[in-house]
Amino acid sequence: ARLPRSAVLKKILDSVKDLVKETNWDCNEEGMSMQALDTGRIVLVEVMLREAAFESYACEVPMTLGIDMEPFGKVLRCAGGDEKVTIKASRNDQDHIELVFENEEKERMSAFELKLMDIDGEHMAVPDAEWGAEISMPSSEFKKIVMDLAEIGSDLTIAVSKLGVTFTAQGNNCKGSMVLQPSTAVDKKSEQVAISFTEPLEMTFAAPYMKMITKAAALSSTVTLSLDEACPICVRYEMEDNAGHIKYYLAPKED
Amino acid sequence: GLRQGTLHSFFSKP
Repeated sequence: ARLPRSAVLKKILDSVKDLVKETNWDCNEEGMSMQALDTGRIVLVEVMLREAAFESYACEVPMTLGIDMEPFGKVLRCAGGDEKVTIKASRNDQDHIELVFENEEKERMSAFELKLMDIDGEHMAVPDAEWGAEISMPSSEFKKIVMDLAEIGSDLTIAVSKLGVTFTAQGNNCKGSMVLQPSTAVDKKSEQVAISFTEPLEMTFAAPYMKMITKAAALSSTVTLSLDEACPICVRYEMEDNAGHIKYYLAPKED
Repeated sequence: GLRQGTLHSFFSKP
């Protein structure tokens, strides 16, 4: 599997490493994907890197690669963001993978081996949901709102109504809320806020977890929040050019 | 106050 830029892998690692320390990557002809729960079982993260994400991709037999994020991160730090990355996994020797970074400009090449782990992964079945509300907005804006409000209080409430979408945080000595209304005047789709809902709803989530979920803003200019009463929120970032996505499910706080 | 739920009450193992 050869990626044109290592930056994609770096960003994916940054987006999951606070939640997941080790995870199985499932490789098949469609691409590479992973699903993992955080240790508290509060967040489920799913990553899909489709074949379209790669400059070249070949997977003759489906394989599962058990990756420890810490050494993987150390290896990836050795790659320049613009360098190509080739990941090689051998079906005959499933003890490790090889990573080759190529800098075409400088004619430099570096090669690493990463030992694979035998991870007893727990795969969760996520039912197809009919969401009560969906909000799409610029990922940078969502990130700023979450980062700012997480400083105010540890509970982040998201309310959807005719007024728009309201993000509220309450701390011991301050409270703040931010309201976004659908924007239709903005030309660029990536800068638009779109809100759809069947019934008004209001749900509360742990702000520190939501903060971790905003790291994936680096992977996509837009984010979609899907909510339904008393269900986990789905926060989805679609990568450009059908390259794949990263999705987080965060369990709500309840009475 | 509010209690943090986990995902197990929503998602099951296949």
